[in-house]
Amino acid sequence: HFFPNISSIPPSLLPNTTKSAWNTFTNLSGCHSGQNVAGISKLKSYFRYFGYISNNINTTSKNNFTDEFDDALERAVLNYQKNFNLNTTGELDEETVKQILKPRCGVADIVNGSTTMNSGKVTPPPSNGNTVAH
Amino acid sequence: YSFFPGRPRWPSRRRDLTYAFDPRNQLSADVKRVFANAFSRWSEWTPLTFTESGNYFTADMKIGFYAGEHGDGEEFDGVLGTLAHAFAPPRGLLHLDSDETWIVGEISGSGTGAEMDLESVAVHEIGHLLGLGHSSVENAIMFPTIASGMRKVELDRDDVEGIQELYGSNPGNNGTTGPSFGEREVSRGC
Repeated sequence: HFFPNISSIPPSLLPNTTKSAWNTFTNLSGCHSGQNVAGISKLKSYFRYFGYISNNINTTSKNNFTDEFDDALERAVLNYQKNFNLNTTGELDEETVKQILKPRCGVADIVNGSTTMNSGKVTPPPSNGNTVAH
Repeated sequence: YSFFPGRPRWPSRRRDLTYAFDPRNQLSADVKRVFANAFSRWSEWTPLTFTESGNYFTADMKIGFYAGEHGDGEEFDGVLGTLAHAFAPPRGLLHLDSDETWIVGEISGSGTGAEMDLESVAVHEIGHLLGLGHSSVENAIMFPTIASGMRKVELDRDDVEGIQELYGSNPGNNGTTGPSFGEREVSRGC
C-alpha cells in the first residue's frame, strides 16, 4: 500500500490500528513480578523475538509460555528499559508499555546474548543466554 | 551504536554495491526513488556507493515487500507491529511488510496513526544491511522504534560514528568525518 501523502489514502483503505499486532499489550499496563495475567505469555513471545528472553526458558515448547510474570520476564523488562532509556523498574509501567506498542524494526535488540544497544559496548552474555536468529 | 556479533561487514574489496527490487513487487519509480534517497544517506558519510541493478538475483542487496510468512522464518504481523527487517552482511536481504500503509512523499497531515514514512524505515534497514545493530540513542536512525507519521531520515552522529568504524569516512570529504550535521530533517505529521 503506497501513497504519495496521507490525504491521498482512500477512506476505504484506512487500516484499523486497534487491530495492530501488539495492541493487547495495553491491558498489561501496571503488571509486575508475581502476578498471573492473561496475555503475559504473548508479551514473553514478544521479548523472546527481540532477544530479551532465551529460547529455552520457562516454556515447554517454543510457543508455549505461561502467563506468570516470572523472574525471566522481570529481567527482560529491566533490560528493555535500559535499552530504551526508561526508568528501570522491572514493572510494566505506562511508559514501558507505550514504548512496547510502538511500531518497530523486526531485527532483535539482543543477538545471541552478546550485543547491546548502548554505545558500541559489548557486554557479557546474560545468564539466560538469549539467542535470536538473525 | 552497536554491531552484529562478530562485526560482519562488506569486505574491503567491495565498496561499490548493487541493490535490486524483487520483480514480483512491480514497484513504481516513486518507490524506487525513495530507496535511492535512503542509500544516499549512507554513501554521503562512507566510501560506499550504491547502484540499482536490473538483475535481482545477482545484486548484492535484495529488497522486497512481503506479507506474513515469506520464507525466511521471520513472518510479518500485519498493520503496524513489525515493519521491516534486514540481515547483516553479506546476506543483503531487506524485507518490508506489505500490509503497512507506506507514504512515499509528504508525511505531514492528519492521519489515522498507521501511516509509515517509507524512507525513514528504509534508511534504518540499510543500516542493518551494512552491519549496524540497534542503538539506544533515540535520535539515531538505528533506534529500533519509530512512531507512525514520523519522518526521520538524517543520520545522527551516533549512526555516523558506527558506520565509519566499519568502513571509514567518505574520501570525497577530504578525510573529514562527513558533511556537517546541520539542520536535521525530523518531523512528525500527526
